[in-house]
Amino acid sequence: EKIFHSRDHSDVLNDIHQAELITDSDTAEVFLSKYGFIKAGDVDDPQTSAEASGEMDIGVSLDLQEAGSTSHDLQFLTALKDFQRLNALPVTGVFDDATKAAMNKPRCGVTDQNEEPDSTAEPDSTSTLDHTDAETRTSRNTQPPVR
Amino acid sequence: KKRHLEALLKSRRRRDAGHMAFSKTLLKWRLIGEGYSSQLSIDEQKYIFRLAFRMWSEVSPLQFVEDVHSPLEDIDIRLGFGTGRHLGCSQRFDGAGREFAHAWFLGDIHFDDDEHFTVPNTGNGISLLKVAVHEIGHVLGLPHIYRPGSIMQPSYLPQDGGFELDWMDRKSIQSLYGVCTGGFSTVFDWIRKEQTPYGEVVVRFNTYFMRGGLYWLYENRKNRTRFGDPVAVQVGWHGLPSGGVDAYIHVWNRKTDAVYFFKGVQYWRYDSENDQVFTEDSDGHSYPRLISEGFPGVSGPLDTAYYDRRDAHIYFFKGSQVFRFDVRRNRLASSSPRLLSEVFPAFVPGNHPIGHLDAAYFSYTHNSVFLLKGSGFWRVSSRRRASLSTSVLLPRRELDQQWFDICDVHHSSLR
Repeated sequence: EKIFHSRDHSDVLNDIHQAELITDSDTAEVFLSKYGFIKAGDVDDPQTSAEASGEMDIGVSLDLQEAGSTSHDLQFLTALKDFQRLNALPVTGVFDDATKAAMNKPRCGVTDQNEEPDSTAEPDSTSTLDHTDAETRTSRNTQPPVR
Repeated sequence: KKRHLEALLKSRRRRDAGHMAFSKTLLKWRLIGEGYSSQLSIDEQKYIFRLAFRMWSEVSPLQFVEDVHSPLEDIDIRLGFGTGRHLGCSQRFDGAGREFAHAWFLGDIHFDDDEHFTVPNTGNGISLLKVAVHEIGHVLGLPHIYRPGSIMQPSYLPQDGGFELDWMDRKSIQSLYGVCTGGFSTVFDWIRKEQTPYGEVVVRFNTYFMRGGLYWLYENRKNRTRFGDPVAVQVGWHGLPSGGVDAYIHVWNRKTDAVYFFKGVQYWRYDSENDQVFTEDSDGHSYPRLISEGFPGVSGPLDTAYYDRRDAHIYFFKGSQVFRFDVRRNRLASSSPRLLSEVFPAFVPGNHPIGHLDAAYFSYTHNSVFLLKGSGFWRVSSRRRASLSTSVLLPRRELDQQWFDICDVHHSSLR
């Protein structure tokens, strides 16, 4: 058994490491990155590439920093809206209480993908069913015959 | 070790139109010894995982077996509990709350043991069964699905009563692995009488499919089998051979209400009131009896049979022949036997089973007779189709397009 010393196991319960909650936009951004809403390398960072080439002056660098932060904010906003849409929340782009609650819900650790498997393209596809079969399935909803 | 495992497993996986999936239908799983939960007994954990795998078996051609003996690299799906840094995994758990589990595509499943996992139908905590079914879905190749009711939703929703895999989740897994196919030994509608609270006697029926020693109850209105099926024949039908039966008939007219099962050269009469076979008939003859004694002119083994209330004849099918048996006179009709192709001619020339049927089934849902052979069936046209004669066979169709998701499970998971 998991070792405990208190009658009510409170020493063990208190010892359990609690997951950090999503509380602000920074932790929300981490969440969105972790679960695939913000993809790495979504937006090219012009500052990085220019610096690497050694061809940048200060004025350009400041402009690029502004452009970079704008792109970054846009990226976060887009991801936030995607998350809100998928979770049937008002798509406000605002990190509100409802969004925070949704992010703090227990969830699976696998990232979210946008693509669902093609549920209609079966090897023996239901799309080959003809109209007669649709009628048949509908007619099944009637009561069975009574003698 | 992980690279070696990956190299071994690559040969078993296939890439098919952009969707990866296991390339075999029997998958081995194991709850690894160093990954037991501290919250539930080992037996409870294994029972829940066994049930979770079975739920996917019930809707797909996949079967799962717990394997505690093979080398670890031969195990397809390994499950384990851990906290924080766990089981050599690169993805750390975050403690109680938020992330409760994760799974590796075509690989392992890890559960965060800081979460309060519980057995099914317990009020508090996180249902381990529901989480396990979800994570197994990932291992099999399903992504997260943002659809209300889907088991593959990323967020955990408290279990409301008994959750099951709905129609769309079934189609999702079947898009990767195909639908369940295969023939049946017997199909029938079982008539039962019930009394309403007002004292009125009503007649209801249930549809059963049998394959060898297993059977399913099919819910016609819901286009699926009963949750938890198949069941072993000896569990639900007391006194019948454990390997199943060849045929079933229900002789139902003004004078007679009798159910018979046939296997080999023998037959039994079934006692619906007491849910078991009769031990002897009205003359004191013990069951099982020889078919030739109870139905003069007919001998086993049979392919199948059904009773037609419209003409009060039993149709026995044997090879390419049909034997019409008059129950009122207790003898064969004068024209018997005849060829199947004569009694039930094809509507489309050449589109005919010819003989050696698996099952003949009168369906009260469809008010039609169906002749089953292999993975297909032919529907006998009804009198309502005015342009056709009353007993032609409509063109062959696949069983899985009419009756959905009748799937085998591994025998180790049978009740």
